[in-house]
Amino acid sequence: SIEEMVKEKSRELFALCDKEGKGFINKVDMQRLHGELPLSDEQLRDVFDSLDNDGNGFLTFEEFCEGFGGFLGLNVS
Amino acid sequence: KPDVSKTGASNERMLANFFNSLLNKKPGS
Repeated sequence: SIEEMVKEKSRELFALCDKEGKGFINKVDMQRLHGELPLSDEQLRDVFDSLDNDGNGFLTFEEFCEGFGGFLGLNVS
Repeated sequence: KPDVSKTGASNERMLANFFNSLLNKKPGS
């Protein structure tokens, strides 16, 4: 299904951010992407804050997946 | 005063930029 495809792709992209495989992304992981992605520190911080729905400082796979689904215009829950 | 719809749109653009960059990064990285 499309939902499964989105989750599969999300898993790949999530792993690019969560290099140690912790199971979550924190702000340090996000900062490390600066230099790898054409986004500024501030933009990466904003992206993190906007994906971190509950604002607890940990970006879970579910939150990431939701954000990616939103980017694709899908409602993945 | 802040234009909420504009802020939402720019936020969306920023996320799109982020996910696009990640998608482009995938091969070879």
